Amino acid sequence: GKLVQLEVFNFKSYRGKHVLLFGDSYFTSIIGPNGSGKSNSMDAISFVLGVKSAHLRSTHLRDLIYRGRVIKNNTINADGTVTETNDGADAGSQENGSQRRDRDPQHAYVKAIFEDDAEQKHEWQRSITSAGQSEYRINNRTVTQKAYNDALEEQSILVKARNFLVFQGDVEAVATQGAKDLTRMIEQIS
Amino acid sequence: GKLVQLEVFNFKSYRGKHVLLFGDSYFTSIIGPNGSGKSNSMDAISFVLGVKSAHLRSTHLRDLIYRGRVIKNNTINADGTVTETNDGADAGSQENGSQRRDRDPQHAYVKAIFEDDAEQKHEWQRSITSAGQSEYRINNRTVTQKAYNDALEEQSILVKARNFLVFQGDVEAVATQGAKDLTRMIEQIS
Amino acid sequence: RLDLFQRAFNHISEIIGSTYKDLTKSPQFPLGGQAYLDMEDSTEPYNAGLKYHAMPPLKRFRDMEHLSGGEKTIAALALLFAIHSYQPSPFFVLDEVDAALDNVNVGRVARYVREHASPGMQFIVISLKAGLFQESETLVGVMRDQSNMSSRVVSLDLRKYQPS
Amino acid sequence: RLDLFQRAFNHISEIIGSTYKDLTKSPQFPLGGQAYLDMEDSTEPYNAGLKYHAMPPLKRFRDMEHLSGGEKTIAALALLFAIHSYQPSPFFVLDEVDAALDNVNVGRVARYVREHASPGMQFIVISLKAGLFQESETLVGVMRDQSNMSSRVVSLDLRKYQPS
Ligand SMILES: Nc1ncnc2c1ncn2[C@@H]1O[C@H](COP(=O)(O)OP(=O)(O)OP(=O)(O)O)[C@@H](O)[C@H]1O
Ligand SMILES: Nc1ncnc2c1ncn2[C@@H]1O[C@H](COP(=O)(O)OP(=O)(O)OP(=O)(O)O)[C@@H](O)[C@H]1O
Ligand SMILES: [Mg+2]
Ligand SMILES: [Mg+2]
Repeated sequence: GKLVQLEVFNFKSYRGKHVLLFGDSYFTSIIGPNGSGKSNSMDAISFVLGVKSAHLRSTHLRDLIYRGRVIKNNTINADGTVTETNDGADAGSQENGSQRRDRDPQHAYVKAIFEDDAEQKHEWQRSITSAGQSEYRINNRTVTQKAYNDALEEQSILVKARNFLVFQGDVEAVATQGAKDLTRMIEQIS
Repeated sequence: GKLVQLEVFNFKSYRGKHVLLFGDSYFTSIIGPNGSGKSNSMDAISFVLGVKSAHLRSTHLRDLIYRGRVIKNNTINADGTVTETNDGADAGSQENGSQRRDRDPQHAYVKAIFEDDAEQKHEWQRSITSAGQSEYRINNRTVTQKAYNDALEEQSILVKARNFLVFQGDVEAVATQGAKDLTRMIEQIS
Repeated sequence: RLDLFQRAFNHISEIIGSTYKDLTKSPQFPLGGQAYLDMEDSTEPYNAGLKYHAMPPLKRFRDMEHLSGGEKTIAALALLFAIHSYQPSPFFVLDEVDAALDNVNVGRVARYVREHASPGMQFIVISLKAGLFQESETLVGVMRDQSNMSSRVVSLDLRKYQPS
Repeated sequence: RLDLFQRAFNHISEIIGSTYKDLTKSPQFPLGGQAYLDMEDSTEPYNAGLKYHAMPPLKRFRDMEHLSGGEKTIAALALLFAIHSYQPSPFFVLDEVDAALDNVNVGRVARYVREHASPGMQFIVISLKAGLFQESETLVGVMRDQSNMSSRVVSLDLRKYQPS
């Protein structure tokens, strides 16, 4: 099987809806300047597969929802201290703080389209609700987290092992990891 | 002041004597393929300045002495186990194991030539003796570790702080380090 | 449980050697380097320590800790690919695994990925190095859209521009 | 002791802003990004937490942890250079600090080093990226001498080949 495309909505640096198209390519490279959002796209893949937010550079699920500029602008004063002032650059910044904050989206999702070996398409969607909870859908039907994970396992995607995800900065540690980690790594896939 | 050259003898991957010439350059780049010995040259600079071996990817001083191929050659058998056999490729490998091991050098040193702002040259040498101990020389005169460190401090080289040495893989942590580390970092230089 | 683990271990042990060889061979060293897995306590393997050893061509055996940044990266990739061959997830996502690699090693990884990318092994690779991403079939370009304060993506099919 | 620390802190606080700006400015963002040091408890500073904040141009303030690999690297270099300006050791040794940087950022670091390399600030930089090392005055080339099983070095003075 293969990942055909990824649709993200208000996920990390992706405001609104965006579609990452892999198509029928078996070797896709994600490229772009520093800070553009490449690692965030990998976070999206990991997120939609059910990886815990702790592994995604975020302590809370809420951190994964897109956050735009606040009306607060940090100005650095001559003495080096920081003053928070209104940011004139944002639309609607004349409004008071609480109104502006409401403009940040309150929910987000990532939807993956996976084509299995029988050329059957599967839609896997994981959302963050305004209550800050995860919600799981398969082919647009809400399911439990367990059912979602089982569906992935059926396609040989073993999320707990995470062997197929190598995050930025992590690769060298695979070689130097201690004996027990290596044992556990192999145990998880056997 | 500036580092004019570095002379290494049997240090890590440098067998015998080698001279790294910086000259009067204020921007020198050390380049070369993976595994050629670039980081080892930085280890040499750190070593000669008195940095502890723990920071040099080595648990013991002895690890810093050049070690060539042993007569043992690890052969991988069909069942995946490893057999140690004689290595025909080394000169003198017909000799028995103890003789071969004696061919590995037993001592090593790094000598830095530093030119201060008055254009005066200083020679700082740190050796690893066959007993596995450090020995310090300034302009070829043996001195205590404290005297050696003081001489460096006189040239504004504060080895304990190590702020001016950024080892491979360490730079990003400087930005994300915790509050206490940053305080200590600044304390060390004040 | 022991049996499952033993089977996984055997398979990976058998393939790690050739995988590492694929990633380290060159005209001067057609046989590449050597890598193997060591089991420390074979009565209760899943409780034992497994140790991974990798030796670049012509270098003597020493602790993995003593390898250079690039050598460790190549060793790590060989292990990841070997593990993957036992229980293949349909795709691999790699974020800037080439950061420590010189151009020659980038080329070796690019060749390995190109040769193995196929149904059953889809590679999604984040990279800053043209030596690697120029070998892909598809490029997903990510950019920062300042006016919208958002990331934006565009996909490009490179196969149109490559000889078959 | 408090006084010494305070003086160091004040100096570094004053210069971190312009240092970070130097490393992040560009035609679209001539003012670059913003960076500052925060002291959490000013009664006993040397016991307090110091917090470093860096914001790339046009990005809102958030924890340093949320910056990308390249953004963190630039922020880290700014802090290192700012600290160095207070108590300058005569030289700096940097090992592959450009690993996570794209070509534009490599160019900014190269320009910064070129502009600041001078008596009192000697840079010794290990790099795999031509964008950085092509700006040096001297190159020390390291290679593996297989027949001798040793590293070998050769120095090359680039100033001969550069316009004054
Ligand atoms: N919830 C969020 N809302 C808005 N922006 C966010 C959010 N989380 C992260 N970001 C922004 O995303 C950017 C980081 O993106 P990312 O890590 O994907 O970059 P990258 O393309 O991988 O860069 P590099 O090549 O340097 O690794 C940061 O500037 C950060 O401020
Ligand atoms: N005591 C020693 N004797 C002989 N060789 C050694 C010794 N210590 C380390 N080495 C060898 O030095 C090599 C590593 O060199 P180094 O880390 O300097 O490479 P590098 O040029 O920095 O590479 P990279 O670009 O991958 O970081 C390793 O192959 C290691 O086996
Ligand atoms: Mg990244
Ligand atoms: Mg190195």
